[in-house]
Amino acid sequence: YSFFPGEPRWPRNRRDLTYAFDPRNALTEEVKSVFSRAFTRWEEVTPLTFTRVERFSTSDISIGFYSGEHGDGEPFDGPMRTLAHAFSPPTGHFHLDGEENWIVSGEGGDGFISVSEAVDLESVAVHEIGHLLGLGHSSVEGSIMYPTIRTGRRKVDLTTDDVEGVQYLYGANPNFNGSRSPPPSTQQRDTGDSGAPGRS
Amino acid sequence: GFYTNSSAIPPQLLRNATGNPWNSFLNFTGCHAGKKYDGLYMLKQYFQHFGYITETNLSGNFTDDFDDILKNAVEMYQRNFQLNVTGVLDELTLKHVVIPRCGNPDVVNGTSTMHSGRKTFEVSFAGRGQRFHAVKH
Repeated sequence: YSFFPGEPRWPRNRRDLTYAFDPRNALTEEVKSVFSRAFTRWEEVTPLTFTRVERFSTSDISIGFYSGEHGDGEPFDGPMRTLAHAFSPPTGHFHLDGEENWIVSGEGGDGFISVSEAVDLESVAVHEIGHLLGLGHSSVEGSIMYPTIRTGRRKVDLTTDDVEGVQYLYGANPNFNGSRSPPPSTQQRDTGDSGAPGRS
Repeated sequence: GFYTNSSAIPPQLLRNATGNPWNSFLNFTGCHAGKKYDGLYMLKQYFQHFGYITETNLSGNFTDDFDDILKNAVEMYQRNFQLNVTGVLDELTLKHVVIPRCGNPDVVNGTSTMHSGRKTFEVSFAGRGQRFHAVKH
């Protein structure tokens, strides 16, 4: 695991964080619930809590889908390539590329989806929330904070590397017993063909 | 678009998918330092975007030369992704390069952030007359 330079983190008096969605995206409840599940994964292992609010302009974390240039100097580049980015604490900006095909189903843990032209939204959300909390990229392949995600792959379960990193910054959830809920069996996510493992 | 599962994606959309434009980087397989390759400047832009080439290097005015700046970037990338550090654009390296990824950089101000884990352990050597104590980060 790694951190941003200077190890920025949310200050001690801000452990209960709020998040909101850009109202211009008009996201469905189903899409919003994907982010709720992603936040829960980090909530389980830290003393942090995440609450969804409606006021986008004043929330701690702001989530939006955008295409191309969207005001932060880091334009998105269309389908595939870069999928999302997020800022270090306490900025709280979480941007996703609106031109991707996002899969929003929420069953199970890590596994496969059967097409390589789509990206699992929860997988990307869990990764970017790691950045929002202060984690940088990890060289541990398989960790959530590894920089790449193979298309057709679902990766949502925090690894030991991820947990150690975030607990260095915030400590552990008092209710965290050291083992996360076991990931549901790796399974074929869809009943399509052979379950393309991705491009590489 | 948002889809509940992959079978919900309209077949037309899948058929029309043009694939990942980064796949063109696979054409650089085998390229190495000291030579010039058409379009290599785009790979330099990729490495600059993710921090492997600093903004001050050439100020983004890249050539197609496989120069030392690119070689250093490739080596750092290979170290970060635990690949064989050859400085050559081998097949495995480029297959990593083209995978869709997070837009946040791996390298900040020329320093890789991917190996800064704080797994700390102590080693003590209690030798005769002298004591060495080391802490490794």
